[in-house]
Amino acid sequence: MNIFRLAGDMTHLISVLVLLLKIYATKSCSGISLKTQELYAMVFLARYLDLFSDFISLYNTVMKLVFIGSSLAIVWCMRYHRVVRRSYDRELDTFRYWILVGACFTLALVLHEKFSFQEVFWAFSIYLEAVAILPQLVLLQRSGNVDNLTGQYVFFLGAYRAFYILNWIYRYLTEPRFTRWISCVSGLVQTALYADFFYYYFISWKNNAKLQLPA
Amino acid sequence: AKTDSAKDEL
Repeated sequence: MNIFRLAGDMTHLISVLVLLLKIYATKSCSGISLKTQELYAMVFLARYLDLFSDFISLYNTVMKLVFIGSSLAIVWCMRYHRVVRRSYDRELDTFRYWILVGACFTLALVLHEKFSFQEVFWAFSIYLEAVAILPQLVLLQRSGNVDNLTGQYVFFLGAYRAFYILNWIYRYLTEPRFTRWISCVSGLVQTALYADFFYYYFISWKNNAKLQLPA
Repeated sequence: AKTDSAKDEL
């Protein structure tokens, strides 16, 4: 564990807590893409298949349970909670994400570290996470103004993988046999997808204005 | 201990 990875995990945890806060405090999920939440639930379920088979550390196990639990809870909330579900922007959240799921799974069948069930699903989760934010970014552009908590949620979600890139650089420099090309390349693509959001987020923060994404 | 190729990251 290094400071970059810890910062990344904490930032990721904060993004989840901000989203939970928004939904429970405002009893609303307006501006949140259910499709991105469902993609993230798939990412965690596919990535943490080793949850019960490989014990790495208490921290690792606890965080995996937190991420799986929170993503499923948010999907459940947005689909079935009788108050929250009413504020879901159903007509704006129309990204056909099964194309992304199919493409990522196909890529994982071709490009993986080892051809085993667990490794293919792990590579699938890495590729899927890189594009999981797309429905959310499309929804933000369509819904115009973005409320603060939603903007902060997306910001922390994007920042966490940037910390992971620093972690991979650090591990590459300090650990002799460390190579994680699948994670690194996907992590770079994932962070790059946030580039324009980070730009408009910075502008809104600098001008102390509402976050506006151009349509 | 797990080799470093293990998935020790989240």
